[in-house]
Amino acid sequence: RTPDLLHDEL
Amino acid sequence: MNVFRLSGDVSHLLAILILLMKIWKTRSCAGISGKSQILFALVYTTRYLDLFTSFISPYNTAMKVFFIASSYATIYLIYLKFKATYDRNHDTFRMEFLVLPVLVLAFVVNHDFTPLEILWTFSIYLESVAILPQLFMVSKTGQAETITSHYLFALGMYRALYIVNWVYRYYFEGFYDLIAIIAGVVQTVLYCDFFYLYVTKVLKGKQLTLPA
Repeated sequence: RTPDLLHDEL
Repeated sequence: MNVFRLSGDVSHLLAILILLMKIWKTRSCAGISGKSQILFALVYTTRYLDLFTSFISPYNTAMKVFFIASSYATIYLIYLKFKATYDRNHDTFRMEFLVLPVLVLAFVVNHDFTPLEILWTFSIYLESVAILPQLFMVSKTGQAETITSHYLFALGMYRALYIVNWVYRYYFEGFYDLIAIIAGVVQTVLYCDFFYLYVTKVLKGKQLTLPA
């Protein structure tokens, strides 16, 4: 997964 | 993290605690849809698989673990510990009518065609409709206990507050995630009818009842 697909919300 | 996102998370946490306390204190899960709770467990399980692949913050990890654990605890209370009080005759919504279309949609509309990303997308779509068995149950019985209304209100407010958070993030961080936003709007819209009843009835001290 690319870094911008790091889901930082719940 | 902004104040809207934090309020949304607190609201979500509160909803889960209200539900667990209601079941535990009254020793009954009457009026609670086990099917919605199964769908929520599926939502958290498929979304938080990134616990194994990426670390955001201790807060993020703690919340994810709590959401997964509490969803399975709720299912345990409904289907095992207090199963005699489970209102299965009124919990008749067909889960496959939600899970299958949402699964297809997750394969078609996603950010990236990888297993984890498809599961994340699936969980976002599924969460937006996971409350339908519960709302269906309330409409079938025509009423809900006041504590159940508080649970539904807190759960509905959580995604509504996230929408404000997304507007904020768009303006101040240039960040937006269309999949989360559209699903979040759908999720919040599904609660609108309930929000109206909550404000006009429950907040005035009456029980939530639907017109026949």
